[in-house]
Amino acid sequence: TVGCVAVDSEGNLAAATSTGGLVNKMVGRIGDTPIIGSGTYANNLCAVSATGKGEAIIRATAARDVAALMEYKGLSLEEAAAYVVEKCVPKGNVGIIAVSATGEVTMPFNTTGMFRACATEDGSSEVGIW
Amino acid sequence: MGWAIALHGGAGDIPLSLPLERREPREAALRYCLEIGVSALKANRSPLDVVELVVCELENNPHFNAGRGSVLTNKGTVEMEACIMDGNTKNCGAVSGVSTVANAISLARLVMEKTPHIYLAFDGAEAFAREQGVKMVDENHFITPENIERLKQAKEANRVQIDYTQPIQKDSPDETVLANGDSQLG
Repeated sequence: TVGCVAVDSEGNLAAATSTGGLVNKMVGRIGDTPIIGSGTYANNLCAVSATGKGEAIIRATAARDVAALMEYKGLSLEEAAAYVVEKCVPKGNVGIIAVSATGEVTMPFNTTGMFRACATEDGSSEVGIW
Repeated sequence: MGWAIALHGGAGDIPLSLPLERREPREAALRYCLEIGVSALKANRSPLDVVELVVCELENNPHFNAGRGSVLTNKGTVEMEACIMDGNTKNCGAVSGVSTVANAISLARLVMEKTPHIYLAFDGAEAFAREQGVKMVDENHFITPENIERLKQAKEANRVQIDYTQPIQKDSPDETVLANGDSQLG
């Protein structure tokens, strides 16, 4: 699975995710990626793309939960994404990338690794696996 | 706080022992795609354009499980899926079960912008792709020796588990890390 989330300097947000699915999956199996609110979600607070074990991410409606925690509990992007990764999806099953309208970035995961990269206007950037 | 961007190439059981020859091309691809996204944001492209652009690049890279590098179903076929969403309007588009579309993410955006629907799948999505004139390739374009090998290993792993009759814990699926160091998760 691959994904990208972006916010411009006016706070406009977008998310995109694409995948081949799971190795050896059954023909016709749908994962989290194309299900709005599971593997992909964006509103005026944040944009989220998830990857990992689709069935677990769907059950947790992971991407929408990040936005909902920000919207209804007032959590920051980082707190909301960390909560979903640590409390809502079983260990070893999910990685999330997300940006907020105020330009925050977070990339938590509860798997061994996640191929990831990010950059912000203030000049910081990161490329990582583990 | 200004613009920001993040991208991923998948999460899973990526072993710390990932050989350098498998690690470097992936890290280089992440850096390259990040640069593409940052340049587009600096050029005041919309976030929607930026995320589509970056995911297209990642789909075209055979090292990640999407587009060119898609993994295979248990029948040895390719079924790709993608989704795009705009935060301001909550407009969104998604496709599933496409096998001959070079960039599923661009087709998902066309579903969002050219149809009254959100999600098209399988034959309908393929027909819509032909109608829209998006780039289509033969399904064999996606079926590479490497992915055939990965499917074979995944099947063998399952067979080995059955032979050992070890109960597979329901809540912690046995994510087998196969010889080539690639995780089998999405």
